[in-house]
Amino acid sequence: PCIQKKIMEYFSKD
Amino acid sequence: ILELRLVQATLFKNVLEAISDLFSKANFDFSGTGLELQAMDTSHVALVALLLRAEAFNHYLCDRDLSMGLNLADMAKAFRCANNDDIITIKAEEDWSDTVTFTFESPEDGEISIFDFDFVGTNGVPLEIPEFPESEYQAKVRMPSAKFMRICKKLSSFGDSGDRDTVVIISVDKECVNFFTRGKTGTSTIVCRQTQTVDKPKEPTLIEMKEQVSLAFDLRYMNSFSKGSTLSDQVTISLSSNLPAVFEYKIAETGYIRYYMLPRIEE
Repeated sequence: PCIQKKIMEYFSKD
Repeated sequence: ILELRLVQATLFKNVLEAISDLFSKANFDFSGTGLELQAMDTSHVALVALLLRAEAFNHYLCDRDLSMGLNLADMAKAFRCANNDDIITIKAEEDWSDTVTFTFESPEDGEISIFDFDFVGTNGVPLEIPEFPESEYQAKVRMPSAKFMRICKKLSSFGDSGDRDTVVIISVDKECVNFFTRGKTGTSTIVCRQTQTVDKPKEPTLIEMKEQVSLAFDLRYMNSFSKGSTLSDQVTISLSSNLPAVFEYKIAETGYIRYYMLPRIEE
């Protein structure tokens, strides 16, 4: 099984 | 005050066609330079960023930055009623009414449709998107967007697209880019060779590879990303094993739409 990481881990809050 | 006009609804219809499938609401940032749109899907796996510079509009007046969250499903419904050659006007006052007005005017019979959209919350966007250095990407593939859409459709019809976890493995070496998926009773591989300039095809498939790379992505999201083909003939896919993949469609010389998503990684 492979996991899907969230995109928010790479883009910070504006 | 914000007042924009497009003499053809086509561009905005295509924008909504490209994003309303996967994203339910978006943040619209209007400034002097143009429109920046951002949206994230409900599971925060994919992000889309759209830029339309002021030159994309036939009339563009924005005397103060204005940011608003809008419901894309409602907008898509309104735009489905619009004809391609309708004139669109987008207006918002700073009267704190928290609404924006879209007007469609048919040039044939002068019929006018007016839609007011209330601002809605946007789930977590806008985010700061860094420009990742080129060196971070192991491979970049540029190909016709229609070809990418066809490949995604083929893999979805073969793969078990009902199964939420169907992945497509995109592998790039210096000669070709492979798309692989596993169905219930077998596997499917589509190989795209880098076109030699001698073939002089109208739309080449070009590969820039620093090192071989093979990454797995959720096929449902790939399908949604391929809808960017409404806005551009070419798609550029940038792949890195430790950064978000970027699927970029340049919109003529007036902007771009970029979809971001992380590859799936083995537990």
